[in-house]
Amino acid sequence: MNIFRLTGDLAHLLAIIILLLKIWKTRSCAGISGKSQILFAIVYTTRYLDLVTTFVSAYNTLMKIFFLASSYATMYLIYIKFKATYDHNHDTFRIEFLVAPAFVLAMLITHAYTLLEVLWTFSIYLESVAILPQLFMVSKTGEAESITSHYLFALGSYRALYILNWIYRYVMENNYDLIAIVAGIVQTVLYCDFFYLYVTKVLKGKKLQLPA
Amino acid sequence: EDWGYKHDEL
Repeated sequence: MNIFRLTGDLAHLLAIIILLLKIWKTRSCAGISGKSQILFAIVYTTRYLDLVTTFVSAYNTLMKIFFLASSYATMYLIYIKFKATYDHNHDTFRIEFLVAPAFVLAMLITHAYTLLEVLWTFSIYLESVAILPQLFMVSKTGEAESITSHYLFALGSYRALYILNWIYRYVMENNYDLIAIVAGIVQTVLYCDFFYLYVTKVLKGKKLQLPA
Repeated sequence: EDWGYKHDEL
């Protein structure tokens, strides 16, 4: 564990807490893409199957359980509890166009052909693009509430901090995983446009609004 | 194959 990895994990944790609190406090999931949340639930489910095979640490187990449970809780809030507030007309991204290619790619480029390994690789590929339905929704409506922007900023920062963690691990431990690194870079690049708007608008107290 | 690394990171 190094400082980049820890702050990355904490940013990820913060993002999820912000999202759950926003939905719970406002009793509304307006502006939140249910499609992205479905993808995150698939990502965590396929990646954390090792919960039943390998014990790393209490921290590791607790975080994995939290990410899994919170992703299902978020789906419950969006699709059941606050269904009436879900903005499905603007959440029209076809997730099969992300899930299918991620799976095919995981079958083609993976470290080993075992069930756990292929599913881990699939989850890494899928995570890198899982935010696209949410970004698509923001671009479609042309705006995002500030709280949604904070959520996106924390969620995007998490993988960017992981990249620093991977550089650190490569330098200090001569340890690296090319699949995670390339996917992590793709994931971070997808947020760049948003990061720019966040710094130039949201941090200056303005609402995130795209030019018409 | 470095499985430890894979299981450790989130």
